[in-house]
Amino acid sequence: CTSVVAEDSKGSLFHARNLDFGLFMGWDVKNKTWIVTEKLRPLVVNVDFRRNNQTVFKSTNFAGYVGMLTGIRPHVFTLTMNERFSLDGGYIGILEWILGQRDGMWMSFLTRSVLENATSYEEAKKLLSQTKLLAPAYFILGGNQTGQGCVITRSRTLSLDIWELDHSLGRWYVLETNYDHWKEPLFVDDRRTPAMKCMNQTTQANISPKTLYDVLSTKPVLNKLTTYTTLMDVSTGLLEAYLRDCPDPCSPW
Amino acid sequence: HLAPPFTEECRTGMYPPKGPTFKGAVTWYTVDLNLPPSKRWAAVISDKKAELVAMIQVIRDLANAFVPSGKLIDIVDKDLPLLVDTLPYPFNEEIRGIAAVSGVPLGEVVLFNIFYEVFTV
Repeated sequence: CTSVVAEDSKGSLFHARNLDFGLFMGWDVKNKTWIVTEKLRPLVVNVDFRRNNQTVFKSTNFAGYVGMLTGIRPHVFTLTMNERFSLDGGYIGILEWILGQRDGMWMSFLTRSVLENATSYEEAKKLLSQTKLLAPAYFILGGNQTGQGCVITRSRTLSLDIWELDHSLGRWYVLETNYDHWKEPLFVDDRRTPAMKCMNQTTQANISPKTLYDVLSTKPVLNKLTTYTTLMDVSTGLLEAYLRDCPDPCSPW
Repeated sequence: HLAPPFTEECRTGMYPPKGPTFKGAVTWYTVDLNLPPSKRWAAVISDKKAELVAMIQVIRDLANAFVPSGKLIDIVDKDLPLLVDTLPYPFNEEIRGIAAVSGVPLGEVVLFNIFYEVFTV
């Protein structure tokens, strides 16, 4: 996955993501595609969650999956989640759950709860950084005011790091793939460097949902695992999603 | 340049989406949070039932490829439904509703919903 929160020169915040899933879950030799990825694409839906006939939040989802990976609470905050791999992974959390230790939260249920219940960027940040989880994760959160954007790196129990937009450092965007931002990505899976190169080339003055789509369309940020691209603008409440394909030549991940 | 990861020059002018990297727009649905959880996803699942069944079948095939005796899917079908009772409300009821509307065994819908936790290693 690749998620990015960016602030333009006027202080508007945009959030976009590529959802990549299906690595090592069956390779179709004939079509050179990942089998599960191909089957997930037709399940992608946009959902408008309403209460009392009013939108509470919107999301891009897989039909049949009740948790959230990508969503917006219009005018309040935007949220995406990227997978974080660890030996202390979710299978340990599941085992603990089965054995009766149920003080942790399932990742996608937490993101859904935050989208449904949190009423501010700060509240969302607190819940995402402090709630005990069953699995490690990266939460990418954008707010509705200048400087409100961060990547929360989570272990199952701790918030390891909160990496925020910072004007004083010239940090007008935060971009997360599937590696801790303070470490080098795996050299055969470096989507971060090309994505950041394209962000820097775009410049803060020209960043918008349209140019974020350009960044997320550049291979290998776009790759054979990419099922959809979502673009969000917190101030207007915009959420747009597009199914993606990556014809050869294209990185398998 | 062709070795993985294949890297190209930064794209421009890709929006509005078109061309070979664009596979289609995403359909909108409404989920009414005032409805009982078991009813909320009925419209979505009614429309996407065939696609959900196809995706679950791929997971079954993968599981059977790893454990050809079929015992892994037996465990999913027999034991994972027990897990749904321990999941927090309203997610447990929503998952039950999805299984009922789609006809997919409850354990397999549970597996799909805990995929993230399973695959973070």
